[in-house]
Amino acid sequence: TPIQNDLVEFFTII
Amino acid sequence: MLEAKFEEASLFKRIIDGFKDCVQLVNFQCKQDGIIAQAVDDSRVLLVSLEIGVEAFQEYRCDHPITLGIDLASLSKILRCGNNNDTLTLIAEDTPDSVMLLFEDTKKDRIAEFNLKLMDIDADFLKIEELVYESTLNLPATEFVRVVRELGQLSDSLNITVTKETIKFACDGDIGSGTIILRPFINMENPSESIKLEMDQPVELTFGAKYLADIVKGSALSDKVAIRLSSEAPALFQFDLKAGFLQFFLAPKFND
Repeated sequence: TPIQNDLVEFFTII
Repeated sequence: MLEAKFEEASLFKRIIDGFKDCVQLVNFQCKQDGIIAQAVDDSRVLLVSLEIGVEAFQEYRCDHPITLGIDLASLSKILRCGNNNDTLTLIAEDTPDSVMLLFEDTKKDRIAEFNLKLMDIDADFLKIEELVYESTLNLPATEFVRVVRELGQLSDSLNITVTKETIKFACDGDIGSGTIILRPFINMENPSESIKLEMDQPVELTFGAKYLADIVKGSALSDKVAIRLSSEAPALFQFDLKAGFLQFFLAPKFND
């Protein structure tokens, strides 16, 4: 079964 | 001082209805050039980004940047108190602890004034890079809503595969499976029914159906949706406003 990615790893926190 | 007047309260209602079910505490940043808001859902899978430009308002004035920390559930209670075609003005001082919502029914000369207490919401602000996407689809929002609703009842994952000429939505769950294939076409009489596809690279991604079920609520804002996809990157689902947009960034699933 596919596993969900976390979103925040794709964006930089400013 | 902020004074932001919507010609029709229904526009702000539809904007809030577009994302109130996936995030609850949101900082609305009011600036000279309009209002922006950003929030990540509790599971940190979905990012909502809203931009309302000055042209979306009948009147707009914001002397200094003001942040309105709002609980969308509370805001929705107040938004239900106004008629859709009332004007709605948001009024706040420079360092406010509440925001006023003023509904005016110009025909019946009826005025309703509500004050919503603001919250101190400590939320990260994420920098959203301008990604170069491998594929971009533009399709009628109603078609997208239908695909998500029909396939979402069969599985909790929904796969999107884009190749040169086709957009394939597929799911395979415990009770069964489904595949819906759309192809680009131009509807001359009714352009909003057209389906456009720009494919630089074929792309295949899997998403959580429950997040897509929240994203399709943005269709209250626009009759078209733009879907931008790249492998190994969050997908962008964008509903355009007359001036601004409601964007959803959704992290894909990956097969272990």
